[in-house]
Amino acid sequence: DLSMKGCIGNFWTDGVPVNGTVTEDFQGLRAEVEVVSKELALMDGQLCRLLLEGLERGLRDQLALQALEEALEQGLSSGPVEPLDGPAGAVLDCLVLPSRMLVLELAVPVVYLLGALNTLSKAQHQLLVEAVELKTLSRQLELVGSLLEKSAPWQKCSTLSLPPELLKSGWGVETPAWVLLEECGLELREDPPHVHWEPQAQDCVCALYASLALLSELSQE
Amino acid sequence: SAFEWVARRVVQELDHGGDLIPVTSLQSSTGFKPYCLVVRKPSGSWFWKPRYKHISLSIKDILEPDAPEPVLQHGGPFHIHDTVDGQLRTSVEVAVPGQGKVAGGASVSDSSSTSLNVFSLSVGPNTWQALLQERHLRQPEHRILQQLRCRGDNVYVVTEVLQTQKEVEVTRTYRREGSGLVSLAGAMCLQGEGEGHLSQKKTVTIPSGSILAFRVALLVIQSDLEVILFPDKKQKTFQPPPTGYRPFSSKGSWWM
Repeated sequence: DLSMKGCIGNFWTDGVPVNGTVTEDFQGLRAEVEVVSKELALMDGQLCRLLLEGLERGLRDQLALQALEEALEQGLSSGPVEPLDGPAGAVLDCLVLPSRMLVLELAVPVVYLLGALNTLSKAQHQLLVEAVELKTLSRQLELVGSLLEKSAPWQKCSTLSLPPELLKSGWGVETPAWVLLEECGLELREDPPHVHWEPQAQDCVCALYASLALLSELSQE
Repeated sequence: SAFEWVARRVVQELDHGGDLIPVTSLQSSTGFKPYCLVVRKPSGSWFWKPRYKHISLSIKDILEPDAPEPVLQHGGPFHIHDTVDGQLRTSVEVAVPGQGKVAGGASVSDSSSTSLNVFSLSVGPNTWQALLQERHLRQPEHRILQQLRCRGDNVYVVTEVLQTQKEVEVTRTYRREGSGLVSLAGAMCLQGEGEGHLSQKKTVTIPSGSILAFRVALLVIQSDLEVILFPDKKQKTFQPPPTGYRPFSSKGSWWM
């Protein structure tokens, strides 16, 4: 299996493909994200800063983000990558050798993150940029993680109340947490704070969780 | 987005649990017309599905152009009526002309009523057979196909779409004290909203003929072209490279 899933799976259990043991629940998602997160944690601090800066700029330009994902996927499957302009180029330059071959240890986790980011909407991208700048990623991550944990089984609709301790930064139609979740297709209520879980929102909410977790990892001092 | 919300709702009502794929943005809607070619972006995760991406090519671009244009089958129109009671959506009804309602709603509310007409366009199975017998793969192979062959990406063709029949204005309205509401306002629909409770509104106009959802079939390209309406997981568009050939970094090997 040459897909990314194969990569993550192999790495996850030290060489033993994990395909048979993935559970489609929050524990499974968290485990998958932790694998990638650990790879990012090994990166040099300056490299993390450069990557984060490039990704922040990319999040303001969806086409750049898509072009970067495209270039990395192509590089992973067929060799040297062509230089790119703008924010996509800045990120790409962090991931290639002088021969323009990708450094796989760096490129694979970044491709995973880009896959998650490219599942999200433009409005969510803008809010992620703000969360990076305001250093509120971990707070949003906690909220989304809690929601994913409580909404099991994901295949069924449910109505969930949100714990007040996770809503300290506010909860209402104009707050970032509201918009991030609402853009995933969830119906929200303000008072008392509730989320109506829709199975169709699963992909987007999981991608949001992964994006928050990995951007948070890159933002670590 | 409001557009994506509508697309998902329509698929949920007309093809719940089926294989119609909602379009995620109005901007990309035109790329999913019948006969258009799409690729499926691999997903790096077990937790979000691969995405389809159009490649600005139609099946007609890769076949020899010496046969009449095949016609499409029309279905519907399907009338989708969505009722909102000011707090939560309470009922959705789908009506097919001549057949009555096919999915029933429960209650009716006078606070907001929404309406949307969609119809389907599809390529009949016999059309595929005739098309592929009469027309052959264009040579030399299109450059985009060559690139996709190098990458080993599967290529799909759009076989069916759901399209809007009339222009529809979609407004997402949020109340301070309540849940998010969605209302659609087309030429045929009434819209009523409470006053004094609204704090935010997002509106998008979906033109008539916009594609909300699509269905695909796998293309298998060898000496000739095959369209596989019900592919199994092992079937690929392009033949794998001969044994012994290894492209740069089979990705799994690095991890191993």
